[in-house]
Amino acid sequence: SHLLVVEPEKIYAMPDPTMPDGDVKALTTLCDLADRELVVIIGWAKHIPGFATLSLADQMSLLQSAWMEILVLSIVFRSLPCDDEIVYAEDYVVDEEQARISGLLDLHVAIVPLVRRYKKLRMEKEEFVMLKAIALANSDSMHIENIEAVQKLQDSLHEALQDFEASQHPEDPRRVGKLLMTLPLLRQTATKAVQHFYSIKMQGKVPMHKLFLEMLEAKA
Amino acid sequence: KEKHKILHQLLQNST
Repeated sequence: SHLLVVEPEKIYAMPDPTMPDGDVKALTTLCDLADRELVVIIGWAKHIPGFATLSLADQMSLLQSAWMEILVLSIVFRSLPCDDEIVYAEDYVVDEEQARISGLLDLHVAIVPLVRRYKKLRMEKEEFVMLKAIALANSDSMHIENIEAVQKLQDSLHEALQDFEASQHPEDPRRVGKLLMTLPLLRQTATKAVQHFYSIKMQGKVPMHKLFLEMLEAKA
Repeated sequence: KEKHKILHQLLQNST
């Protein structure tokens, strides 16, 4: 219930109406959106019970490794009510054809299977907020100082998910496992997304804000 | 930490 309360407000892509349509515009819009989402994600992480008591270095390590998984999972959750459309933001919904013409097809094709997976599970908002926090705590950063403290955070989030499923889905005792078994595909999708944006950064045609660049470089 | 200035700053901000 705490995670539901601290869930961030909706965010808008606000594509620049003066820019000509095309891949540069689409990618500029997404990079700007991602930069603003990162600020929100960092603020959100601080509200996860147990996160703020980790050392600053460990907080940074977890976020540097999990930020794209958190971003992707948020996009996927917003896209659940749609049919093969990706809801990057409330005002930026892209179908396959639009993705093709705006240079977002690789990203689109990478995200759709994850949307289908969570649709099949009928993932609920409570499950989404817990999985997002679990993705952060379980980010497998190689630079963690206090492994025990991070393990404790993972355990408390895992326990919250188990408690929720025991009370809300007693008919499916394997639901926690089914949800956790989606995490490899989430990581795989996030890895593809990072590679996609890293190659865009290397091409240098799309402006990127400093925080987004900093987080991309941390994954390089 | 110097390399990750913005993340560091945002985490240190109390808001």
